Parts: sequence; structure tokens; C-alpha cells
Amino acid sequence: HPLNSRWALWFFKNDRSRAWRDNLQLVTTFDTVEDFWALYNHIQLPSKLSSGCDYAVFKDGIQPMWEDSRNKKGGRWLVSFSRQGRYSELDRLWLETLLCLIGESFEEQSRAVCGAVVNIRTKRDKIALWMREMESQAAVLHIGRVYKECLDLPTKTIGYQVHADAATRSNSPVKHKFVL
Amino acid sequence: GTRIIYDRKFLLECKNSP
Repeated sequence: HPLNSRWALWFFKNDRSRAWRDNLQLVTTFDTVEDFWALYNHIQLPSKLSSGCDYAVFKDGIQPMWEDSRNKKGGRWLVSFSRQGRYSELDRLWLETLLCLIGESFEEQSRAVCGAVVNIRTKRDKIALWMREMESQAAVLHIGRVYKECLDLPTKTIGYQVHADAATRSNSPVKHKFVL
Repeated sequence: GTRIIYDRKFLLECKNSP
């Protein structure tokens, strides 16, 4: 069963002795439902990864970083949660995110979706859906509402951040432009 | 062209099919 897009899985493992970019590895690409599951069943669940690791699944050709021209003016819908919730929610939310991506759950707005990232961190894990620059607020909010429904989350649990704000912040937290 | 869309239920059913 062919997917609408070819997707790439990236793995990031934090090694402070190397540059950030050198810690990011392209694992493989896939473009069928069957190859997606073969890959998913073969790799560790996010909850089994060590702190400092990320998975990123992006449309093939888009690098999972702010600097990519498709991401630069975009933003992300972000879910973050404490370690307490990790084992019950992290793996479920990541899988639901992947199913939204490969199934093209955002319909026409799926074109604006670049990919998704899960960050495993000591304090708070994060899952984010990355989007390119959108033509309207309504489109950003539409994607957010569909995404929140896919994740089956309560209200005020996902926030939209503009990448440019995140890239230029110093120590202050990145503000949420929208919260759903 | 036409967008290829799969719902969650179908994708999950494919998980364990040979």
C-alpha cells in the first residue's frame, strides 16, 4: 500500500563532544504502509531510548532542523509531558503522531506538514508536529485541532510555537502563539 | 493528483498482517 509521501526516519543521539549536526543520522526512508511497520517493529520505542535522544520522521528531502528552507518560517504544535506520564503516554502519542503523518490525516493541509519529532529528555519529553509557513492562522489552527483529536488529548495541552522564536530565544521559554 | 489517505484503523490492521 503506497503512502502519499516518502518519509525519512532520523535518529539523534546527544554527544557533547561533537557538533549538533554530526549527532543527527538519517536511518532510512519508506513509502509504503508495510515498510513503515517493518521499520516501526524493528526499532526501539521512544520510552526505551536514553535521555538526549530524538526520533524525527520528515518528508524525504526535508531536514529535521529549523535551518531547512521548508521549516525556517514555520512552526510546531508541541505536546510536552513530565517523566511521570512517559510510560503510559509517550509511546502511544508518538505512534498516533506517525499514523497522522503517513495516513495524511490533515487532508488538504497535509501539504503543509513537514514531519514530527520526539525528544527524550530528563525533565520533560516532547512530541512536536512541524509545519512549514502557513498561509493563514485558520490553517494552523485546523491542523492543531485535527492533531489534538488524533492524540485524544484534553484541552489546553498542545501549544503552537514559531520556529523563529525558538531559534532566537536565550533563556526565556518560547511563547505559545496558540494553545488548544 | 489524488492524495492517498489511510485511516488509523486500517493502518493498525496492517501492523500484524503478513
